Amino acid sequence: PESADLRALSRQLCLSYHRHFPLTKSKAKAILSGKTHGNSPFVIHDMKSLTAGQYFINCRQLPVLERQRSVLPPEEPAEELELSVFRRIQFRSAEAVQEVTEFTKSIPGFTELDMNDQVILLKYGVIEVMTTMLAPLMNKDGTLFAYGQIFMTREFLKSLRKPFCEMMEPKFEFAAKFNLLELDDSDMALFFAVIILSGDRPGLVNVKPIEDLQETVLQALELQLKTIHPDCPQLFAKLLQKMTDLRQLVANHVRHIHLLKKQELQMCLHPLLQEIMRDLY
Amino acid sequence: LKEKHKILHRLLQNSTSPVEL
Repeated sequence: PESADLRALSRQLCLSYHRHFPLTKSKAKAILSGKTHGNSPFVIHDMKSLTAGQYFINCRQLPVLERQRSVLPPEEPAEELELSVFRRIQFRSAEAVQEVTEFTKSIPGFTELDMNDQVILLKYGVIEVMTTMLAPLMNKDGTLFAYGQIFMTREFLKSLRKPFCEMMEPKFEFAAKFNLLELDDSDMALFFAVIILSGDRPGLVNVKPIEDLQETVLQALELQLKTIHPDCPQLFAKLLQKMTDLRQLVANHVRHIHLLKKQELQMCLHPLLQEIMRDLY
Repeated sequence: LKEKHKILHRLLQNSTSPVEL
């Protein structure tokens, strides 16, 4: 494709990214660096602040669409702290799956692919995209949550009992390295599309059109990185290497969840997440 | 595959209506 076509594709994916993902990297950066003019997130650092934070999630003024989306699942009285945190994270994750799905459908050519292949690409790609999306929300001290209204400290997450305390640490470690690449939102949009359009996912029926689509997005990504980040000629190669790390990270995460399901009898896995993780790794 | 991934399938097919979570 001509570079004008590639730039048009980048613009289209960037617009879709901004339309479907409420907490972009630039917004997260502003919140994390305290540049939101007094509208700083509520910090959850212990059980008491977790209970108070719950109130903030329900009461903070949000645009109508976001307010509808952030309604929490019904409270279960006397629920164990760890299970309660896990349930909240799951609920937000299920919402994020919907956002990623809408973004995925906007990738030119995606909805013309075989329906079976669309399901497989989404099933395998969605957690990788969500993990990447988490990186800009994190710094060394914690992570934003609930559309940037909450900041949950890393120490609090580490203070949860085993095995819950082990779940977020690998994501913080990945985020620290990923954030060094200093991508912007438009780079992220293209990278997400590249992840989704991976032609080597197990069970795909018709690989060729997927690889063709991915090739075009890769060209658009390479062109964009060269244009926006001219001082970092290795950025494209470095970013593609992250895809290997992501697969390993997600595979470990899914194994962790399967183990949790066996060990934690009171833990319920969200049906949508259950569907995605079943027979995944 | 469709049977095992009913929600994903629905999310992919319905353009605007939110899935009951």
